[in-house]
Amino acid sequence: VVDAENLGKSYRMGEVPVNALAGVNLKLFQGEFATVMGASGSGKSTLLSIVGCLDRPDSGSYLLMGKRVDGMDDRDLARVRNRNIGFIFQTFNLLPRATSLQNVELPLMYGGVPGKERRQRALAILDRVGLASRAHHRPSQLSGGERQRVAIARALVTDPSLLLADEPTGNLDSVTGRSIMDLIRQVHNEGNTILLVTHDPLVAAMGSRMIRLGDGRVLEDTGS
Amino acid sequence: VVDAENLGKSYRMGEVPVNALAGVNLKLFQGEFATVMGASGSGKSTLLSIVGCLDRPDSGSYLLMGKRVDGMDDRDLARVRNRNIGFIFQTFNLLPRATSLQNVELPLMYGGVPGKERRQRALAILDRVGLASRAHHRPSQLSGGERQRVAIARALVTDPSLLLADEPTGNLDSVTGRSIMDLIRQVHNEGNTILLVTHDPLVAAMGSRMIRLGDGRVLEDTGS
Ligand SMILES: Nc1ncnc2c1ncn2[C@@H]1O[C@H](COP(=O)(O)OP(=O)(O)OP(=O)(O)O)[C@@H](O)[C@H]1O
Ligand SMILES: Nc1ncnc2c1ncn2[C@@H]1O[C@H](COP(=O)(O)OP(=O)(O)OP(=O)(O)O)[C@@H](O)[C@H]1O
Ligand SMILES: [Mg+2]
Ligand SMILES: [Mg+2]
Repeated sequence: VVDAENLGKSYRMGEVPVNALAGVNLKLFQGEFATVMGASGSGKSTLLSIVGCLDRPDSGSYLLMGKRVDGMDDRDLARVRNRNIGFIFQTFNLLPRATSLQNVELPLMYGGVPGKERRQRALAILDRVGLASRAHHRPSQLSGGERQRVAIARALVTDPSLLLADEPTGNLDSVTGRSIMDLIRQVHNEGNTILLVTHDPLVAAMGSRMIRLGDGRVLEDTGS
Repeated sequence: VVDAENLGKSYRMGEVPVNALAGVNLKLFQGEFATVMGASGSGKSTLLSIVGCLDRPDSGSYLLMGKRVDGMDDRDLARVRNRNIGFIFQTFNLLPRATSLQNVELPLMYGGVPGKERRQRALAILDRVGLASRAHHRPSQLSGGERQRVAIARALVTDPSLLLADEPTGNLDSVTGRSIMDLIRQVHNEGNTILLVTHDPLVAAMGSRMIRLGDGRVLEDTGS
């Protein structure tokens, strides 16, 4: 599913470059559940956004589902992303002027799903994350953990074969967090591939492979 | 320090009102370290923003440092807040076009602190949260946990006598999280009062009093 070699990503800040990624190799096979841990600033979100085709590496090669991503134009990239990938952002990235329901329907709209089916699927997944009673709230009218769950619902509504989750339980109490991890495990049990960043060792233990990043490098990978 | 009785806060969403707070009593004494826990959506951030004078209750009374807050105009409220309170937001609330340093200097600027001292104090606290090398990054050029630490530095730079922290370790790995809790404990040891919302039982255990919210009410308060 994911075949990345020697990924590099560096930001020029004045004289000192910040090497967010300094040569990361990652092979992910269909149906794997891998977790990524590492200190704050170690490059986890940068790695996830490159794997999710939301950012391009400065060096290295990346094949997604066997295709070279670096060679694609933005439109092809957006189509591959919409069809195969679900992305749960660390900062949620919800449209501020849209309701929970509209935010969750958005990826289905990109994918050309008709209105009635879109609404039903979006309401169903909002119900599964416990937010049926918050469907018409806008993000500013929700709590932190409720926003996070809308972002999770939006990532799952397209039934993605690759789910990329960045700290999906960071703003949730342990009971709500556990129900979200049950949902993610269900997605995994249906044969999909999961790459999940977390600071919580209890969440990381739910995967079958653990990758530890430090200063933009892979320090440990139990599955490679 | 804080004397709140029968606080109510409700949002009108269409026909169904959302009672974020439904009659909360909270007395907090100088030098206490209280933590607040509760399910996602139970009213923790709403309570904290009323205690921090960032939002007004719909009902109930609130005395801060012995003064009735409900009777104050916005300017007096802002002055009381800037002089006494440090607030760590769950969503960080950093100015997007300002650097880490400028964000941390902001409360000192409101307080009329001269430029040179402002800069020194802001750099010192940024160094204490481990971000001296990120002083000139803007929020979009920082990782999630780095943004959270800038928000923490901004709350501490004024040496507040009341620190209100909403999930201060939600985006941090355990090592970084522990160093932030050490910093918060130091603020407490200097005789200041702490009210801290968290989902992490390990963080909650660092306080001497635990308040549990559910559906906008106090279910349990080990200190009252
Ligand atoms: N502006 C608003 N309009 C309507 N409802 C709101 C608004 N702000 C908050 N709410 C609702 O009030 C309830 C309490 O919100 P609050 O942010 O205090 O919860 P919380 O305990 O901090 O949750 P979390 O742990 O998820 O951050 C939530 O159910 C939320 O949907
Ligand atoms: N646009 C940018 N410009 C400059 N530096 C950046 C930019 N984006 C990220 N960085 C830096 O790259 C490093 C890695 O960032 P990244 O967001 O991947 O970390 P992370 O492991 O996700 O951290 P966290 O656990 O705090 O979310 C950080 O030190 C950050 O300051
Ligand atoms: Mg991150
Ligand atoms: Mg909250």
